[in-house]
Amino acid sequence: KMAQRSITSFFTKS
Amino acid sequence: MFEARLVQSSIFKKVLEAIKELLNEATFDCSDSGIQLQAMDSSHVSLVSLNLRSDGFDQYRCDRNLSMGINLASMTKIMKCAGNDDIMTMKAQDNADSVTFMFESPNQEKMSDYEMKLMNLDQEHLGIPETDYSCVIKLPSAEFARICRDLSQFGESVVISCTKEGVKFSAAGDIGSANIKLAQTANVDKEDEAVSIEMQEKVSLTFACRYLNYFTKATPLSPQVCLSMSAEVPLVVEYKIGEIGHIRYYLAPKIEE
Repeated sequence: KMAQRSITSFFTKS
Repeated sequence: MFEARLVQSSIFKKVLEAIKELLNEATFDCSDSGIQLQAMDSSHVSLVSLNLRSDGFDQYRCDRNLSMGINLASMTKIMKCAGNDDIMTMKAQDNADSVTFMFESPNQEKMSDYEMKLMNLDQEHLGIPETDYSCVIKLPSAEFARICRDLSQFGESVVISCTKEGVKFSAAGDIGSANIKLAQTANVDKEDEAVSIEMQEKVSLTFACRYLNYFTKATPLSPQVCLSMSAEVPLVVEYKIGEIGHIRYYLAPKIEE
């Protein structure tokens, strides 16, 4: 089963 | 005051087509260097980054930085009022709560203007780290759109695997499975039709079809699309926008649970 990652887990708030 | 004139309003129409299904609203940040937009889709799976350089406009003036919160459905209504050959000018005062779109027919016999209210949007800017991607694949944008469309019939996910030999797109589901392989084109007579691969290390990643199909709404902007991948980081799907800029979509991969 594949789970969708969130884009916010890769890019941080600036 | 802010004023940007674009002889080809069709470029702006295409930009809007390329983002309006992914985003409901977005902030257009206008500065001396041009117009930028960065926004995530409502599920925070993907991120759109648009850059239109000021020197790509036919006339451009921005005295003070201006953030315009725009409802994209409203903007679509207004852009529908522009003819493809119309000349478009966007105009706003400093600290304005509205923006005006002016359209001139090529023979200048018809002039129209539409004023649109701006919104106050909570802006969250994400820092995108500089990445040396393991694989950079350039291919015709229509081919990529076709592949995404075809494979989405088979499953919710597409596996993109890139090796030196070529790139493979795979999907599997209830009806069966599908594989599409593209090799690097041997002769590049027509640059727009070429498939090229720069590979440091082979990569295989899984992505949601739904988002890839949203990204391919940008196909009319450019004959080529560039896919950049590295293990365990978001995919970048980039379309150049003529001589004026680019639109980049970042898509978080799916991972084994």
